[in-house]
Amino acid sequence: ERSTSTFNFASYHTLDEIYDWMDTLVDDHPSFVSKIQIGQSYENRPLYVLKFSTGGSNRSAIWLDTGIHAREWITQATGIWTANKIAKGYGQDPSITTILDSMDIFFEIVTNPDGFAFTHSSNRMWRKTRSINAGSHCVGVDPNRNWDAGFGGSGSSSNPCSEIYCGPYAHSESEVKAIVDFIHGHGNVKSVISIHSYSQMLLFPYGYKRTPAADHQELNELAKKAVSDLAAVYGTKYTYGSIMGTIYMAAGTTIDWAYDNGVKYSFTFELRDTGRYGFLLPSTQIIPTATETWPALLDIMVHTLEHPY
Amino acid sequence: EQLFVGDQVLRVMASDEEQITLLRVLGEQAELQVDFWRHPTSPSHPADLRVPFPNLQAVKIFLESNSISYSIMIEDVQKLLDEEKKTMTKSRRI
Repeated sequence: ERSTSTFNFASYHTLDEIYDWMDTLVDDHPSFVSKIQIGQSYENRPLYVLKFSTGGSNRSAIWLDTGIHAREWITQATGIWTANKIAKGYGQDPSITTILDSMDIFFEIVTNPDGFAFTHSSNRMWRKTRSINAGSHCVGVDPNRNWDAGFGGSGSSSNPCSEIYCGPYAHSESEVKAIVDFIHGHGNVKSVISIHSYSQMLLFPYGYKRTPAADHQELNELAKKAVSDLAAVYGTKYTYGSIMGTIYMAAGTTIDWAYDNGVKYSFTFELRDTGRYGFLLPSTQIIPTATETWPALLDIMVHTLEHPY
Repeated sequence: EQLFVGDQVLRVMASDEEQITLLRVLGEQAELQVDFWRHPTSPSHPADLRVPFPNLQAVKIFLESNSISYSIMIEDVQKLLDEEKKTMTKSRRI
């Protein structure tokens, strides 16, 4: 009988292994963990989301996603560990129990399955989706530039061969459109946390314009607390701030779209590394990375719970 | 499967906006196939770029001739990938 207890969280896994693991997680926690499909990728792979719900109807919810950039393997691996932590923690950990007694959590661990499968089969450096671009020999769109928030602005590229190609139009990528439709359809998502790597930053809107977000002060204070609690685990130092103020202009990003669509607590994590391995973080760092990220995630989720809007 | 034997990842510290612009120009030269792992944004942030082995010398000459300082973050990308694959296989066997 398969069980999550035999799954090696300290190793990287293929798409099939991750999807199999999802089924065992649901099997192990059938009362409040389920797997839903929100759509299909360009190459017709299912887009699976883990739903953590202890009841109620149309409760306010938290959205988490990892792996939107396929090559950032540490993010999908951190997602698996974190989802397991949430499942194991309900009824055991007071914070997780309090959150899940009032809110639902939706967690898309492999947000770009076509790209992820391609990193295993053909090109470990692949970042984008695998959609065909009409009139170009270059494949794929940067799914974190394809959202309808400053779409096509500076900080993205209209060149299909660019790694930050925004796509032919906003939400052209089925992987992105599926999340848009899900969040719009749900109508009660209060926090969106999109996990990327690398460079150790905690970012919030905006990236497509210089204007500070209306809730800049609150988001900044929350980010400050979150990175402090993250650093307390192993001393990993994060910078934090708005995308624009911290790194660069980035048009068409997940969290800018979420924030413009009423999701106040929208954050992007850029996980380890500081400059030794980049994306190629050794698997020995998976559990330390996930472990240190957890208190920061918890800060945001608890703040969302305690500040209904 | 695409291999990355001899490819290197350079960590580049641009000292001013002009050097940031030069790095962006470098990234737009399709024949050099530079892959920014961290994009050039501001002098306070390093830019990391993977350079295919055949183009390493040209890129390093470009950086040095423009006095743009860099260090080698990853000596051989394929070595790390081979290590990663070996670790995954071992884990699967266990």
